[in-house]
Amino acid sequence: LEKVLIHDEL
Amino acid sequence: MNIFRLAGDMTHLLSILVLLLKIYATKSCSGISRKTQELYAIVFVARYLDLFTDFISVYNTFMKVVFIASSLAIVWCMRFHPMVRRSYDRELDTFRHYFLVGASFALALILHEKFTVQEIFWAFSIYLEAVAILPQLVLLQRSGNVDNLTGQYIFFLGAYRAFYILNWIYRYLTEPHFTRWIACVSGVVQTALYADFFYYYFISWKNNSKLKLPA
Repeated sequence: LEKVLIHDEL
Repeated sequence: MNIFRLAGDMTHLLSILVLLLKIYATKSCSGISRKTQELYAIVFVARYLDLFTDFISVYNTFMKVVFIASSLAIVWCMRFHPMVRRSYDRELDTFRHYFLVGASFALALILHEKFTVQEIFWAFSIYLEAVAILPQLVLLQRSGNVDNLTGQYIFFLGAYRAFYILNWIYRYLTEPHFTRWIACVSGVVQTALYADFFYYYFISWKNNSKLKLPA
């Protein structure tokens, strides 16, 4: 399953 | 990455550099809340658990490592450096910060994007960061006087938050599905906590006088 949550901010 | 986000990250980095400079140059941490610094160390360690599982960019990884390492180094200096630890305002830094940790974790268990260890720690770090400045603001209020570097440290921290809000507005307007309630609402709360400090900071800057907070 594809990971939908990507926290691209710091 | 937009210009506001970059400006936010840079002011965040600058705030840490100013704090390190103050500690290094004066061998003193007077006016700095160790409790706030410990909360930031917890915030970064809890949030960047994805350091080993998700690769976003070299920039992202580099900044995460810098934030974790610098926050741990600051806490280490304040606790163990023979000269720095002596200047710590222990009797002014009495905010019960464990309460903030507990409340943030409880909130993260209730409000999170997904019920996984990483996501709960991520939400916890967002909530904790929003309130982590409180012991620092209370310490400043109590001591009344704020030295230049401490004032600039908090100013840059507040600027970082303000730029992140502009970044979210920009992303909301330019990205089709940008909705991040947890980060945005917490971010607005966090920025609001600085409002009072900013007010007095600008007054002292306008009058070209030393920053003083009312008792």
